[in-house]
Amino acid sequence: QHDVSALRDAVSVAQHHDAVTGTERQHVADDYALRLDRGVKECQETVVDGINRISNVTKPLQFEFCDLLNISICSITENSKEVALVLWNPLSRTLNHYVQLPVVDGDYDITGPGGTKIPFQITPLPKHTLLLPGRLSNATHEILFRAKLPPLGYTAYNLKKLAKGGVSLAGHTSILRKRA
Amino acid sequence: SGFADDDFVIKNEFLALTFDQSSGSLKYLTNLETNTTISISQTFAYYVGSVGNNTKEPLRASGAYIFRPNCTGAGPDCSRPLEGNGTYEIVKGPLVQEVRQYICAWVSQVIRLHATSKKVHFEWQVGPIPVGDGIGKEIVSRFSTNLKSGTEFFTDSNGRQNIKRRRNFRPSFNLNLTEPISSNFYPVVDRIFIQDETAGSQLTILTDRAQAGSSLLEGQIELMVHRRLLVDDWLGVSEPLNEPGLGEGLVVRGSHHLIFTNIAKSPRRHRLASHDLYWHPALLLLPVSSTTSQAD
Repeated sequence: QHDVSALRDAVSVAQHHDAVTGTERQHVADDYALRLDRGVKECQETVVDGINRISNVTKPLQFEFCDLLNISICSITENSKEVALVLWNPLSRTLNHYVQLPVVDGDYDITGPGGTKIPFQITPLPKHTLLLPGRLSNATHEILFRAKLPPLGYTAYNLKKLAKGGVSLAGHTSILRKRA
Repeated sequence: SGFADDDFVIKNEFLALTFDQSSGSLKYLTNLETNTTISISQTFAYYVGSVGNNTKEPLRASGAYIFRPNCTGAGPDCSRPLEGNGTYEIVKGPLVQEVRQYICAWVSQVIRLHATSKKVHFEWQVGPIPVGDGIGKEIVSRFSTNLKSGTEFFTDSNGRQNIKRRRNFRPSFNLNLTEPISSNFYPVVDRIFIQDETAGSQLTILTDRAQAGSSLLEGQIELMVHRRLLVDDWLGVSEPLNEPGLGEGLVVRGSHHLIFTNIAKSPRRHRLASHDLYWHPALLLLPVSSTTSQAD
């Protein structure tokens, strides 16, 4: 059992006009961010409980989240040879969603429901991501695929790093660099 | 007309984006469903924040509470373009095509078109804003088109209806315009758009966070993406909007999603797109080891 009240409380505090408009002092902004982060983490545990319950696994799986995907950081996809990905669609209609994950350079394979091979694309990270101040990550590339998600449901994918020389279904990417 | 032989194009079955070969900047946007092309540019610019004179009420500084550029002119002439001897990259693959623009040391952007997407993804990165010159800066991303939108534009109201805004005008009182730039900025919680009723076209931008936006010239949309100011505006916060972060200043990364289609189709298109963005899927990850089999 996890409590979603931490996020409810944090969002309630953030209804204050200073939080809405950004007119709070810096140390208060830091505190708002901390409260929201704690609340989100508690809710993530609730989501994991829910996924474990509806997927009828034999024993609860310890799913994790990557909160820094916006700056292409995810220690799980960067450091694991094989990762199970579960995408939960909160919308009441089918969704085609592009998933973009940071990885280390190499050959990969993605399988979807029923072991079907999923087409994907691997692209080097932009240099402004690699040079981002304070960014600590091993990722050099990003892997992208299209996930088809059922309404109010989930789809599971498997991302596997192949041994050297393995057969990958990666699409060809070409890069042209120019000086403006 | 206007297309050059050496322009390059990224496209899918719905949209085509034409870029200038020499600068890597966006020139044209074509909706391939309606076969409509507009000229469009997307640039970054900054307003110099007023330092004011906080002993006198009408001369407040630009700060956390107020956006107040240090100029009296109207329109984008008041802002300074962000130009650098930048580079760009074109990345083409089967699922996504993108143009990466490295505009200057602290501003860069990826313009991305997914294979089956009806919207263009602009992922901008701004910061740390340099203030070594003692100038506070307020950075905007500006989309300029040839759409005949007149003086009107639309912004959302916190998920409720979209509200028509008119430049230099208030519906309930006679406006004595003393701040030609900031008086025309409105809150954009998640979308802003302009319409060309003669051409029947609409350009909509969905934001990933609440920002401020305006249309200071016909056919134009601008959104404020980052601010760094050095003087408190004396309205209560008692510190400048400086955010030194790690000591260098904050780097901000975010997204704008551009939708271009006809006016009739636009509400359905941007409403569904906003659902996709704001109720996006949750991604859970699990390293697969000998104890967690793939079957599980």
